[in-house]
Amino acid sequence: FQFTVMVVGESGLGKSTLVNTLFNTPLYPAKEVLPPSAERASTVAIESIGADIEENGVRLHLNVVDTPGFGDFVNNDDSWRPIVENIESRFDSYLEQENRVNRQKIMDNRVHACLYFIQPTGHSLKQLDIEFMRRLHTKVNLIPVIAKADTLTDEEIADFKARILADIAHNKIHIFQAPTYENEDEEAIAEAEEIASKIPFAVVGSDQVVRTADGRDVRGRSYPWGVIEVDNEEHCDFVKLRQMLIRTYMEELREHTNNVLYENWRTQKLLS
Amino acid sequence: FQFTVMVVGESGLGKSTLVNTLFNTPLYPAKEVLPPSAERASTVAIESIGADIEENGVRLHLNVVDTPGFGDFVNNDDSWRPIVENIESRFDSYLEQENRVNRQKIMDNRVHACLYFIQPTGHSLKQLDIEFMRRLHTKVNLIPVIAKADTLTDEEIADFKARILADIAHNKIHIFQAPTYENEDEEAIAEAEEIASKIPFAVVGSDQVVRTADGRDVRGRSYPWGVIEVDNEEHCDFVKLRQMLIRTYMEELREHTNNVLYENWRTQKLLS
Ligand SMILES: Nc1nc2c(ncn2[C@@H]2O[C@H](COP(=O)(O)OP(=O)(O)O)[C@@H](O)[C@H]2O)c(=O)[nH]1
Ligand SMILES: Nc1nc2c(ncn2[C@@H]2O[C@H](COP(=O)(O)OP(=O)(O)O)[C@@H](O)[C@H]2O)c(=O)[nH]1
Repeated sequence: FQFTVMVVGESGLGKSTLVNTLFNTPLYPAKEVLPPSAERASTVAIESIGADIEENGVRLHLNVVDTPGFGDFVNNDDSWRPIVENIESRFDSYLEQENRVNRQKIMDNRVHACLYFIQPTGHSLKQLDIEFMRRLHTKVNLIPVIAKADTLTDEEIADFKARILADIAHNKIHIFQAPTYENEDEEAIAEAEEIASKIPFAVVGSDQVVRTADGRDVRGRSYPWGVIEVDNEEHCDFVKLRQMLIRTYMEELREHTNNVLYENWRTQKLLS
Repeated sequence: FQFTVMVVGESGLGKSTLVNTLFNTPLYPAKEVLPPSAERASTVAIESIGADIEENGVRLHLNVVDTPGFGDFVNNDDSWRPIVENIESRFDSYLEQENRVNRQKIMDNRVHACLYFIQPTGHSLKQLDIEFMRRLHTKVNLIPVIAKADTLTDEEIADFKARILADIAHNKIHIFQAPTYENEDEEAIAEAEEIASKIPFAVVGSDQVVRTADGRDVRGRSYPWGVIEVDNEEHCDFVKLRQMLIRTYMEELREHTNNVLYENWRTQKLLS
């Protein structure tokens, strides 16, 4: 089956690195650097990369949709528009398939989750973040993450998360919440609460192996003052993000896209 | 005598922290956090704070000019304009004093240096950076710094610096260069070269004292994986920036402002 994740955020926030880390495959090769004289883009592009991966013993076709240029211009007034149009055109093509006589083999190319990368300022959401999320939260499962979280101390992360959630609540933005079910066992409820308590995830990405002071080889980043380990839950929330996106809630993300987001869009489209 | 430094860069890049660290006084108290419902600014403001400090045994009056709002909006098309206007109005007021009959006591309120904070993306200068620097480099001594450099590994810093200098050269931007003199002794030339080789400075700021693993109390930032020390030249270029701005070249910065930048502006103004 198929799963599509979109990544949105300013250039340099670690999007390609995190995607490579999440899916443990070099989906994004090292960026070829354009010379200073190269023409700079002036609009947001939509680029999709696919790969066949295996997660918990299940083979799936993964699509990652990147949005290069978002937030990178002096004037970003319309940088959300190509993204919303892309998501809606995927709904359109699904609707068209649904309406066919023979609808045995429907390809689900809709976006099931959108990772939104927040710059680690330590202050609050930027105007661009709020503008973007307000326009997308009714069309896609929004999963905000604090990018490059190794630049914030534990105390700064706690304050910053609280402030982001307050900004999200004040602007009535709906982000994806880990669902809890009635008749689940203690353990499943505890896991859901544990994941939910970390939102927005403070993540660090790395597709390189480094050596820690005590000689272990880990995925991480090495500084003169120490080594940060991506898979160490004391250092960042990467493991929790991976649990939410891939291990525990991939099915819920697909269902919510299909039963709620797509249905609402379809109703509005047919009524108008 | 008087020295005025302007700081420009997006919110959250550590400007107030660095100013407090450079002058070792809490010029900027901890920011009082506005609630999510508070009205957000929509234009760039110019705010000036003064303090009497002592450097190398010389008493001086320091002014720091902050530019809150720069680069923080969805559309930053004109965010450079209030800043250029402020710098020119200081030239205007100096010219007016120069033209007075009694010009014994001229107050020099001109901006002698502008610290420009570059976001540590690891890629290249953003369009906003280039737009701003191109408009300011003929009016003020531009000193670009890589903000929050503790987010970049040594290798990333080296690549990023090279790329920034290439972007600056390609756009014909003049940044302040540590001057070298003919008849200086070996030691002074070596120091000048050492400072020049670090430009743009990769800086880390901290107005808090933390304890290192071996028990020393230092100005720095403490993470689960280690402590970064602001005053340790292995960790960042803070010491070199302080040498350039305060110890070694404060006089040159004032002279270049007076003899070159102000004179060029005055000539153009009188000709037009
Ligand atoms: N400090 C820090 N740097 C990171 C992290 N992830 C990536 N980087 C670095 O940030 C730079 C930009 O990363 P990249 O993945 O190309 O960002 P993108 O432009 O958003 O795709 C590269 O130099 C990466 O090595 C992170 O979690 N923490
Ligand atoms: N990683 C890192 N964080 C910093 C540094 N300097 C300041 N900060 C933190 O970044 C946040 C914003 O700093 P602030 O000085 O208020 O930024 P300003 O908005 O540019 O004035 C605060 O949480 C600071 O503690 C730095 O050099 N490195």
